[in-house]
Amino acid sequence: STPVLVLHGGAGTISRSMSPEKNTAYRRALSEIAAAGRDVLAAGGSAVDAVTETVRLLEENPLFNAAYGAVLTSAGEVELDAAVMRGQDRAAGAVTSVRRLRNPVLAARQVMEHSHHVLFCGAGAEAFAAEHGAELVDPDWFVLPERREQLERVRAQDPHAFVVDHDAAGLAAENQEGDEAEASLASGGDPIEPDSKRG
Amino acid sequence: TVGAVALDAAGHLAAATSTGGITNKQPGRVGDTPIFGAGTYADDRSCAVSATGMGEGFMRAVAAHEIAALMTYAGLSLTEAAATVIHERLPEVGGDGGLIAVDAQGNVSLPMNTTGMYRAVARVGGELQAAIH
Repeated sequence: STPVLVLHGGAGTISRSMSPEKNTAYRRALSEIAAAGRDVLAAGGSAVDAVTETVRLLEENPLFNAAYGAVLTSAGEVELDAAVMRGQDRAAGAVTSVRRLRNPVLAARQVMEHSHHVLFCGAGAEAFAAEHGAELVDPDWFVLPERREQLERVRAQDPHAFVVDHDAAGLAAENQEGDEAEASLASGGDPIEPDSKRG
Repeated sequence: TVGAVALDAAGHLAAATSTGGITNKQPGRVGDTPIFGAGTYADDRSCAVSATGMGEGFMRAVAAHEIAALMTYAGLSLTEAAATVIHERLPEVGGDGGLIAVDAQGNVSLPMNTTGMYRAVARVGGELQAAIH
């Protein structure tokens, strides 16, 4: 079979106010990163190499919700999760609730390759990854102003609803029904409504 | 959430997923991304899967492994199994989102039950497609 790579950058409610500039930026990012992952396969790299590098590049791109530019918790902080699994032998590694690992997907791979365990969380995950050469950054490094604005926008509409946290699409829908202009402003021209992004 | 699945020249599969979670989530909440069989899964005998969506639904449906199980035990194709999970199993537990999957023959499936999703497919020596659905 021909080697193939598939990637995703999240799912949600499609925006009614996608700007041409944002459309182009997202498409370019998707294409460039997919090409980079394909290049790994074309050079004889393994499927694990390809998915790791692809996700690392997505983590480094603030258009997407992972690592640099990630969304924020209700405490205004980042909490990052990542996982890698190898189909040949079903080896697996994951990290969760980490705040200082620049590339959580690399840490997940370290767990898979250097531990008898499958899943590490929090400070223990960070310490394990650091022991194996992972790059640590200050948690504020991940945080972008637009993500703080996104958090404040959601909290302003319902500051304490856990369910609404997950169902932000409902907020976006209410916005659109009540005030189209406000919804357009909130989306910032993103192809998919930022407040509706699933994950 | 971001993710990737791949089939390499040796016929092996892999999956990876990474996420910042959801805006305004309760600190400590963990979704499906690092839960194997829910949001991430790979098995050369069936498929590799990476999901994005409302994580609780993917965990309740054990969505990624459900696709593999439908292929292994019910004989469904990748497309049939992925569609069954996204459009039948996931709604049963109140979940929404999408996933990407590839099988050992290089077939790909990218179903979703939300209105939008960022995706790309690139085959070695073939066409690269990137889309905002």
